[in-house]
Amino acid sequence: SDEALTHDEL
Amino acid sequence: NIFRILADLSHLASIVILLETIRKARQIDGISLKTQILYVLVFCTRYLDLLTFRWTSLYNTLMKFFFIGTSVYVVKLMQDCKLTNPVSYKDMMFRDTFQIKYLLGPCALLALVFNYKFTVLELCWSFSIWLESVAILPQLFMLSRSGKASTLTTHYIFALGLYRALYIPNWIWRYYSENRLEKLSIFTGLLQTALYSDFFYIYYRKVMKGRGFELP
Repeated sequence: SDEALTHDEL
Repeated sequence: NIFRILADLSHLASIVILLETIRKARQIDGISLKTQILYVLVFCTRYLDLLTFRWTSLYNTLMKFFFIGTSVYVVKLMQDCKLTNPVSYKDMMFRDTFQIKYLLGPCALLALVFNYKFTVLELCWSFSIWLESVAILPQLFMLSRSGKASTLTTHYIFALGLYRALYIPNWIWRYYSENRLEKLSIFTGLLQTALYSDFFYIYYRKVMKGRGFELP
């Protein structure tokens, strides 16, 4: 789900 | 992927253009201090994860420091203008009249409603993503009120707009290659690009064809 997303973009 | 790299390079280019514009011309005509302050806020709230030391890559970390550092530096350069070129500073303040409370309030609310997790870090991240999407508005407002801008200023705005526009094919790429769908970034990225669309059109019609930037 969305919660698992890491913020690997700038 | 190629879109992501081009986007980040475009973002870097926009900042270099802006710094060179201010340093060389020693004036800040047509540049919105409010937009620049909003970017400081955007980067400081987005990159709070630097403090957790859960770094994704060296590239990511270096870029984050670069964006925070240069955004603060730009604001400092603009503030210095108060002493070195008071005429230019006063003129800028006179035109930079957009009320940013109308951006900060709604962005804070949107962050409370749309976020991935109700934690300080995630709320700040969401706030920054919403705020970035509208941070250019004081700048565009200033531009539309004065009706024209120096070519360098328009190159700056173009490169800055291009960066988020290039993130869109990057997200499509990532959806197909990694099955990654980051809804908040995508929605705010589309919003941000839409806000630039009018500017892109005029930039294409005028500046790319060698004419100065002047609003119809």
